[in-house]
Amino acid sequence: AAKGSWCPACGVAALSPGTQRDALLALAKQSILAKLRLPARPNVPQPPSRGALLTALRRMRAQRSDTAAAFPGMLRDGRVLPRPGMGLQEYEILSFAESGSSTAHSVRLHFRFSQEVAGSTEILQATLYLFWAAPGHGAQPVTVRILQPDPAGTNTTVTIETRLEVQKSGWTTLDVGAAVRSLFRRETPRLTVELEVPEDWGSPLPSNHSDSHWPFVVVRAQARKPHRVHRR
Amino acid sequence: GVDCGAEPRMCCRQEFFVDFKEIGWEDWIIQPEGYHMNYCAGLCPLHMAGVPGLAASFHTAVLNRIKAASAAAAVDSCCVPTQRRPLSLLYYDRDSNIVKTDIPDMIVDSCGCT
Repeated sequence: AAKGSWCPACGVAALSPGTQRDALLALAKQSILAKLRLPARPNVPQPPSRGALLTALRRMRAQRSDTAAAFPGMLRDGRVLPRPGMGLQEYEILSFAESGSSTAHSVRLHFRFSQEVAGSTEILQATLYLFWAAPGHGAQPVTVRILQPDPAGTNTTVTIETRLEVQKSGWTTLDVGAAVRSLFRRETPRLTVELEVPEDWGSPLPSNHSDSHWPFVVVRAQARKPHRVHRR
Repeated sequence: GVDCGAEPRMCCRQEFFVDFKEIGWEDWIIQPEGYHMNYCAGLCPLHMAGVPGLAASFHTAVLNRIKAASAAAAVDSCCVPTQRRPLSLLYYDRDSNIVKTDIPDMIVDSCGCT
């Protein structure tokens, strides 16, 4: 009800318990969907494997404690971490990779984000987690490219290329905040990453999707400040 | 704040729990299992106006007496939330990403009269 028009606790006609319960359940659904900016409840999800999820949550926690210990209250790019309770709704989004086209020693990964969140938030932090199963010893070069579709959507261009020296098997993280910030302004927010490893490595991806070393991206976002209209 | 009993007369907090399994939402909402959508109900006669909770001070008692005495010529105030807290949700979005968010001011902890 519009504020001030009438008081829901003053003089509402009594409803039967069943009708009242149905009305309250409908109100609860409407309220949660509205606050999550969802037009309707999402379809039945395809959950990630339990191993991949547990590994991702563990890495996220380790990453957060590293950052917090080294730079209390600081984001990696130097901005101040918003204090909880500042009133703006925050989101933490964990997105697992979908594998795209590949060759013997390279593969493209896609990370999709929903338009509802992308369209109404600003990015605080975005980190790409990659696991390298490096056979053999010594520093071996790998390349990570962030690709962006051209306006027509037919081709992709490389926006960021990073060369790493992998010493041994393990996880690395890459800050992809700038790339995610730019794609969040698109109709279909989708991050495309290309991995390239030495010829003798084989595929840079684990053999199956349920492997606990499956790549993922973690995005921290905050609802955009409402546009304030000042009354003169 | 006052929690409602069987027959709420005066302004109080009415508990109401929405079980996500009951409404078929347990497949996309991972945690929690439900939502405490408590609400405020009950009357706020004039002598209760401005009583967000039972402040047992002399000043309040005197003020209530004055209001009660002039109740015939006044209107009621409203029973509204006086304390609220966020609802923390962990859910799958339509791309099967896992999203964690805290929706502010979603759970009513106590009610009072305006």
